[in-house]
Amino acid sequence: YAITHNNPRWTKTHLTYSILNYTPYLSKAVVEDAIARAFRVWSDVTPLTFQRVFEEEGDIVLSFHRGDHGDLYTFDGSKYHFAHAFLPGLGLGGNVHYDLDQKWTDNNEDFNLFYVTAHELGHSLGLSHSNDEEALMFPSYTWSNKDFVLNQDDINRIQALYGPSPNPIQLTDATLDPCNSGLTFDAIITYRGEVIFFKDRFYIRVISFLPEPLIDVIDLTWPNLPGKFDAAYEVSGVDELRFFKGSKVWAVQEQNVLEGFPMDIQSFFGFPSNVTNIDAAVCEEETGKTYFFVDHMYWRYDENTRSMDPGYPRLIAEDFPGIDYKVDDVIQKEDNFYFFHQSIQYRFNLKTRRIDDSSDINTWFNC
Amino acid sequence: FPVIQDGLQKNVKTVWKYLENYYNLGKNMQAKNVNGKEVMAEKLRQMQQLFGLKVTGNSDPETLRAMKKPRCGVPDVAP
Repeated sequence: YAITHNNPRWTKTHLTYSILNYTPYLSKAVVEDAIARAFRVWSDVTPLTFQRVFEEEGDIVLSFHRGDHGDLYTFDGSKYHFAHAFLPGLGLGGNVHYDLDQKWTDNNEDFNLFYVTAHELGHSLGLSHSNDEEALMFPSYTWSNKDFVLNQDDINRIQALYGPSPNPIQLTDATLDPCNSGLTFDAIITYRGEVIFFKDRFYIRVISFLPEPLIDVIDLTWPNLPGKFDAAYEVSGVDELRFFKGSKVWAVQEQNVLEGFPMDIQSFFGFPSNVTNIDAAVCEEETGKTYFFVDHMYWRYDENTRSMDPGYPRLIAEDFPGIDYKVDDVIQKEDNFYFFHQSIQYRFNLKTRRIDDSSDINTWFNC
Repeated sequence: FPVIQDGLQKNVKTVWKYLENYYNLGKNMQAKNVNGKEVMAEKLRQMQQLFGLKVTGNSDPETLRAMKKPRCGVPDVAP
């Protein structure tokens, strides 16, 4: 994996840090929490440990500066350059500088202090910028939500320098408990007869002959997928899975993303440009028709002719009576579509065209 | 700068400054016997590759848009 010139890295695994000063836009407690969380991003996946020190200068010093502050990287208050950090080493090495004149936040507005700190600490530990747009180490500021998950590209690169964590995050109940009431999922698919539920960076497989579901990490099975999908569905006729995130679609066979993907949903399926994400999708096995659910409307796509059926979008509630809610996920099992809304599922009989059962989502997991 | 397609002075400055800050353009231009246009085009290609843009060596609108996004101040190539 590409790392920085001469591969500078810390030769010790226990590093200290100190906070020199603060931004006026956030309370001290919020700044300290954001910085501590940013360090945890890296300590969770490496043998590195970090400890804050108060009386002396830490290995990594974090500080806010205005304008020319004595290094080659002058701040000008513009949004084009709001922070930088130095590679591992003595003196300035590892230090993180923030532009004092930026409005630092702890929410989705520019610039989120936790996200920027996590990125800059990547440099402090020896990482260069990544060309993976989903990675924390991508050079442009891409923070868009609070649900932060470290990208596999970042994990691979930092572990190339320091090795994996001796205490990797365990896939225990604390991480993802299928029997937790109120559990919701990002996407649900059928795949070769199994049902697979996706949540953040994990997935749960329900296999008919096993008493308990299996939990695994998406990245380990599909390293080239972004994770935290909006929707997914199986095209059983061609043994393909399709995953959606934003306006992109990834077509997958087994563990491999097919060549040419990701593609825009507009160019691949023919969605109008104002459709920028998919809530849920399901392909009806018998007809090869795929239903895409977006807000309260749905589109129908013909997998055989690879074109949108005319006359769509239509109202979901009109053609699927009783489905009056936003659809989070849909799968087909036998003659039924299972519509998922929050933690409840509705079984919609495709022959009688009505809902004949509803239950909690975790009935799938033999809780 | 023939590598600047639309020829706007403002864009020339943006591209120059960006490549100077993050791709060592200035240092590489100091070397003797270099073809300035080619160095700049090469830097643009590096930048386009990193950002997943179409690699043209020209400062097309998509490249300019990427350059105008907020970003980390650490250079993309090792100094």
